[in-house]
Amino acid sequence: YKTFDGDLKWDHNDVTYRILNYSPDMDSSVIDDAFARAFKVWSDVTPLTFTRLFDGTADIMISFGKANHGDPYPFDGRDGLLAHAYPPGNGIQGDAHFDDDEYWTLGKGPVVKTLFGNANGALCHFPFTFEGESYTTCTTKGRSDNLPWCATTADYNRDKKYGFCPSELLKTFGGNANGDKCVFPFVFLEKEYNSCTTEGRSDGYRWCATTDSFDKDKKYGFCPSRDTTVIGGNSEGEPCHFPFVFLGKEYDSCTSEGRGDGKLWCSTTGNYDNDNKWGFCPDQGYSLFLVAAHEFGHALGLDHSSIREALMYPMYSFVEDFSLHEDDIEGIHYLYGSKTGPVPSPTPPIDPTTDSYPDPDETDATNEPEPTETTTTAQPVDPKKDACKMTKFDTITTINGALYFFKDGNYWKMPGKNDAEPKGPFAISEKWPALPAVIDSAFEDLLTKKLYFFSGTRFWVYTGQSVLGPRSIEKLNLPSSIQKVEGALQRGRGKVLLFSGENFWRLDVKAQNIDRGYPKRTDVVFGGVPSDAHDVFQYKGHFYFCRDHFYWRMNSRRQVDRVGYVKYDLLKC
Amino acid sequence: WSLPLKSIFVTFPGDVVKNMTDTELAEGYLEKFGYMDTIHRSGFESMTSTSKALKKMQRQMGLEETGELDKPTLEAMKQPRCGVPDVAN
Repeated sequence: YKTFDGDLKWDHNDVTYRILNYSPDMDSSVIDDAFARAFKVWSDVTPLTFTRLFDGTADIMISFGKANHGDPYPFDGRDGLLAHAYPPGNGIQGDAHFDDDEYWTLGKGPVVKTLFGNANGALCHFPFTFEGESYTTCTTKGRSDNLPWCATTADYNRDKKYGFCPSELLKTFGGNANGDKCVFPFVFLEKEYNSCTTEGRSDGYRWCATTDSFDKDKKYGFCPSRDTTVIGGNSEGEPCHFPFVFLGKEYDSCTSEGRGDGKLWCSTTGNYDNDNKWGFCPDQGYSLFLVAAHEFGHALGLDHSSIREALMYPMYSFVEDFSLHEDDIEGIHYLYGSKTGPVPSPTPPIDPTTDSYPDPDETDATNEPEPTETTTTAQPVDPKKDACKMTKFDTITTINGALYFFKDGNYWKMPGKNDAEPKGPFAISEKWPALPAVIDSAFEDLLTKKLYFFSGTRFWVYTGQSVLGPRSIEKLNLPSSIQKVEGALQRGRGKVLLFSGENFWRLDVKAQNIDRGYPKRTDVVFGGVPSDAHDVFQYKGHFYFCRDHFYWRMNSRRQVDRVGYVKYDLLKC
Repeated sequence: WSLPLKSIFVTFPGDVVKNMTDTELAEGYLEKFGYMDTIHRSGFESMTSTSKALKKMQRQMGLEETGELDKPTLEAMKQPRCGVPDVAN
């Protein structure tokens, strides 16, 4: 860790902060919560307390801005610089600025808090099904008033829980109209506007009048981002138009064609070639919580660390289960000392073989333990077996956030760090003695942390060190014609897609049964990936379909956004 | 599947085009995040200073210290990051 020259620090432990404005990307309550959690990262390990002020000058003034935003360090549009903060002191010192040309989320795609409806403002659940169709964004389907809505559970038809998605048709934020909705058309400088505009502003924020004449009433608010609208480009706030024509070819989804940087974009009219209207498609976004926790580190007196895993490392990387690195803790302790009383230690890593969660299935008769059959004996591993020299793995899966590569009785583990090398080989028989040497597929049930392993027509379930199985996959109601399960994708809590041949089935993990309406054809639902993929798994929010030593990576909108080498990209060989 | 796609790159109106060579990008990065400035002050010649600054940046980022603008270094410079300089000015 490093501190700023002169060990700049606050001379008091009761630090105050104030949020000056909000990003249109998330509801203000979600942003408030992200900042509060980011402060808690530091207050958990120091004697510091953080109190939010709603007016006046706070030690840490937090704001969103774009490009030139009032200090000598302008932001640079999308990506690149995400935020900056000043070390402790008076005036601008201690303040934190976030680049609002970024797409702010919690790191895993749009965070849409609903309004009205019957879900008490719950977040949208993506994907959700409505009348048999799956939706990954808010939709206006089923409504005649054009208001975007979403289900707040996985299945609208079953649960009937819904809410409306933020849009200028329902509310604004900031401004002086108390969040009133936009009124269209409205008049501004004698010109009529039928949608939100950036006219009249130098900061690039989209706004509207909340009466029919801004000239007369001077009432206005800022327009919230819709999850279906583009970011940046020359059509910010407009929805993608599908299909659209680009260089004479028709596109039904966002594409990276035409760009050298691989970023996904779409046209906001039916023909880009004619209209040249475009914008970037919403992606996973940057975690406001993680970036804020880093910036607040600066605001407390920490400079950049050279330890890649530390929060204070200058580069952004998304981690799902964040815990403060020892280096960050040492740094902040150097400045402020440790928390008096018992110090909460950083969250310990969860051993994937230790089931620390209560098992809801414990009394389920269908899950009675069956006699354990040990099909392998512990074999010494050959340390010369190099994961980088394998052309094809039996299966690849994610366990507790780390990638596991299985091959012929051995496995390798890729720690979740960017530059880490594969660890292994380890003997499968050492860790999971009941398993055979060849594993066709595996997945971790996100709800119970149980590990499911498939080999041929049999499967095993590991809970810590105890094992159920082998059982026939027919017990899951998979057809007897299936020779092996070749891949698994978690779809929300309790549902897993199992792939075999050119089809896939959806397993209800709790009911231990295949859902109705399956199998479905892989190429119909997952267009653009090889229909004969032999490994299918989920990693960091993407779906991976592997054939030989290549992978096809698909984002949550089911767009193939990368094709690459397992060896170089996943194993970092 | 392995056939390479023929890509045509276009200029998108309103895009924040960072039309710069790798060298320009690297020099901008080294200066913006404080690596170059420190070296300038210590009075080295330009070629040496870029190489030294690169080495310093590579050390900070945990990259191999080649002192050259190699692919991993260039990739690191393109990663999203915090705007606070790595070397205090």
